[in-house]
Amino acid sequence: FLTFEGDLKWDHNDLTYRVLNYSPDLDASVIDDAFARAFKVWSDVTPLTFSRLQSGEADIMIQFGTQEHGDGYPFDGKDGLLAHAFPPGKGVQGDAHFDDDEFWTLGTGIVVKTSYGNANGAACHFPFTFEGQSYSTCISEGRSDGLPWCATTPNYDTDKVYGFCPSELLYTYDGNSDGAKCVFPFIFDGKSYDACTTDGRSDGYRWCGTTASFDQDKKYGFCPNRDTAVIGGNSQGDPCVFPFTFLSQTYSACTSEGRQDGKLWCATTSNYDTDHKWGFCPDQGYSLFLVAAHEFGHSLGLDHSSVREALMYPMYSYIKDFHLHPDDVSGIQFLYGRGSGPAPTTQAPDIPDQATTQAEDTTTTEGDSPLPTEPSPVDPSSDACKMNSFDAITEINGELHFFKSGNYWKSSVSRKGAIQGPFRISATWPALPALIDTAFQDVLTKKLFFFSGRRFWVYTGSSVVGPRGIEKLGIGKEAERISGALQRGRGKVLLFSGEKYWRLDVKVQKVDKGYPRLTDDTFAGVPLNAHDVFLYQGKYHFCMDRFYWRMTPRYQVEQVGYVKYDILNCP
Amino acid sequence: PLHSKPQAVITFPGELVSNRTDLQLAESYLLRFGYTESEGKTRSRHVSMGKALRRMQKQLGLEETGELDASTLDAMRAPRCGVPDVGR
Repeated sequence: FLTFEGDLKWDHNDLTYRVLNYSPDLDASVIDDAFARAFKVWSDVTPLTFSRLQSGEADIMIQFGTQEHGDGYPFDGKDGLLAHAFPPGKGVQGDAHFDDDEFWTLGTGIVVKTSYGNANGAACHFPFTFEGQSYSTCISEGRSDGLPWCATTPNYDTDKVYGFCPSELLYTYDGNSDGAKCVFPFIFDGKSYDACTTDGRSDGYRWCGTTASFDQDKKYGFCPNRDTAVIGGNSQGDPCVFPFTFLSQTYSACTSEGRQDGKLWCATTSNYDTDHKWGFCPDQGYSLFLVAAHEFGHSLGLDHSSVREALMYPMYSYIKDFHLHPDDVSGIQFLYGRGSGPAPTTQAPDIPDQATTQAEDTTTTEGDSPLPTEPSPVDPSSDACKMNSFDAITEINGELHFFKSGNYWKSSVSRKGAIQGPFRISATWPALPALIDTAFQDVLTKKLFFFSGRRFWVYTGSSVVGPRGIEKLGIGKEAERISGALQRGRGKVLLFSGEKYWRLDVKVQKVDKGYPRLTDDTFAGVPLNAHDVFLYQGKYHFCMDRFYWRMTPRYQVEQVGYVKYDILNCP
Repeated sequence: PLHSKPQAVITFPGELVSNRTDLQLAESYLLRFGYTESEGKTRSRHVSMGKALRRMQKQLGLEETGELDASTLDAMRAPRCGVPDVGR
């Protein structure tokens, strides 16, 4: 994940939001619900709370708009840009804007919520049967008032459950008429109108008078889109007119003729050739909930992630059963902490470093024994799967070693799920302190390097050299500790600290010239504050908290997951 | 057999994203989302395009070819958030 420059975040946790207007695509209640669910995505994993304001200035002001909508960052018509949001702060900062040239749905096509009737506001069921005929749109058949309606079950003839579809003949939204229906004809600027119009507006929203004369009463409202309304084009919100003529051919359904991109469109008058009025036919649309959850991530301080499965990845994709990705969770918790969500599992306190008073650069043991004695577990009930995170992880002699607070566990790379330990670090490598920041095994010599704070030890079998200061390696005081190591071919190892890394020549035990370098320049997309970095099965692993980012040797983050479940194979 | 008539492609009025070339699309995408700087700040248009494409491909998890290949163009045409990927 990434945060905005300077880690912009709110200085309070009780955030407010306000919905300034609505889209004609969805019922207001559906929009309100989508936004509320989108905020809940973030409040579930942080201490943040979100309260809705009906008036005044809220932290996060939400609005729908088209093209240039007042902030200097215009939208671009249907598809392309869907929405944008500003990082936390005053004024426009924190606000979220949604492109109303998109077709807003819940991700799987039109949502036609009914009003009145006897269906309690249920959504239309398409297709439905009425008097033996099947319908896939709202209809006015069977009524003399022209109001569109639908059945909310598959068969009206048997169930008799129905509701009225969105229509300007039933209600308006926003404006100043409290949802009153349109009055046709109405007078605007001395002209009579028999239908909703975009005249007098530059934003393309369709409106109507809710009394007979707008000029006199100034009462108006916006027209909800009918289910047959087109999206974008130059007739946003108008219904398709079938049949229509296009290049002298007659069409009775939406067509992709005349286009290279295969998108379906229709004319909104009976003759495109003479009137040139058109729009796109409704498609699956974009999930307002998913897009809003992404934008609110920006409103809270998250920048785009390079993890394709993360919510904060910049491209839209529809996900049926949405769950916040670990990358998003660690991003938002980096900014705001964990909140009162699921309590972290028991984590043993770090044992104070007993070796800090030892003299540096001393050879403590030079023995003959080729291998340390195989340790016996100290407390089999102490479970690696109960650890929230590990101080260091590395592969030694084909087994992954997980170090934590004076103990370590081993996991066979080939036998998944078999975890041995814990073993006392001091029993196997007596010279080492309890806290190990990083360890690695040199590929060529099989020597083991351990780092703790600014000191390191080198074990060859049971022989040890150290502790020595890392300045002996050529690493300056900017590194308080070595947080990770990646073996790079024969005799070279990358050592990470903070946002930098050095390349160590293991044979001469000096870092190469030209280092340190910025981690982000080479390893973009991984957390820069990773507390552990290690090589496992040829891939780079960057750990933060419970999570790891797996990067290919071509520097592409290919997976983010849980250390516990994916690497330790805990149940 | 029926002879299919050649498909006519027209420019629809009011459509903002019209018939831009792939190169024009790429240039505006890279600029809009922060992978390139506006003209005048760049030293070599060709060099900066290749570098910017690599950067974009890396950011979006595409194969890093530095070329305007099909998958890169598809990514540029995909629906997305308007917040830049790089910079402010």
